[in-house]
Amino acid sequence: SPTVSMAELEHLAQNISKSHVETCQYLREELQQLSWQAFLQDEVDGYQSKPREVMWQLCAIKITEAIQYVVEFAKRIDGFMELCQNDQIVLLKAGSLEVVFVRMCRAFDTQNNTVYFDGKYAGPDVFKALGCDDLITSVFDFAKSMCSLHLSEDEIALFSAFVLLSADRTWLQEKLQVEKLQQKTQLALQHVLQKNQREDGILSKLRCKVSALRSLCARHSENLSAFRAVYPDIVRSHFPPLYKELFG
Amino acid sequence: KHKILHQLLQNSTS
Repeated sequence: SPTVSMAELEHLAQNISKSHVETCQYLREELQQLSWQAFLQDEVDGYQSKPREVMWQLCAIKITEAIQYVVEFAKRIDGFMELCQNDQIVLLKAGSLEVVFVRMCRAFDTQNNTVYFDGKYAGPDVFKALGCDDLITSVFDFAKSMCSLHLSEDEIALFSAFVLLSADRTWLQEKLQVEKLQQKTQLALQHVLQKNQREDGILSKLRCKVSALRSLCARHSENLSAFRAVYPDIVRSHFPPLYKELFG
Repeated sequence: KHKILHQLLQNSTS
């Protein structure tokens, strides 16, 4: 475990929080103001009657947009750009969608079980046409359980960085460097949790979320493979290139 | 192989 001074932890926590705020796609206040705007029934019908491939394409585009912000977040984390480029890519390939799922709790309305999507708040029924109800249910359940932790923005920021800097990803070349960075991030996260006077169990709850995130992303890949098997040309010619690079 | 990701990483932070 690296020896890190309190000042260094404070500095890292501030750097990560700032990077999160600068790259979070939507401000929390914006999202809260929009939360009364749920899709009307005829709009829901519209999404449900879209051809499966059209809805997949739309979601791939939305995920890709969100991921671009996560790449920007990563770049601003102290130490990330000092990693070798192979490892930057390995971490983003494995972790960017996980961070999107973490960030999703900011855009989630627990009361109505809806998430901000395509301009309004959408329930699971909006995603019916995708043909992957189990995945959608799991994503919504995850968002709900993340929300129940009532994380502050700085806690979300630090947890996102911790997830992104996972040192156990396969194909890392300089594992030790990533490990050091992740350990420092964990210490900064602990520091912030302590400062915010969070209960003792919160860190272990967050650890459970790490495995939940991995299983969500594995399910996303399975569903994408199943979709691609039926619509290879749609994926090849209509999906965002970055999405294909990350999940292809 | 990861052309776009490379590009995004190399673009200066805006």
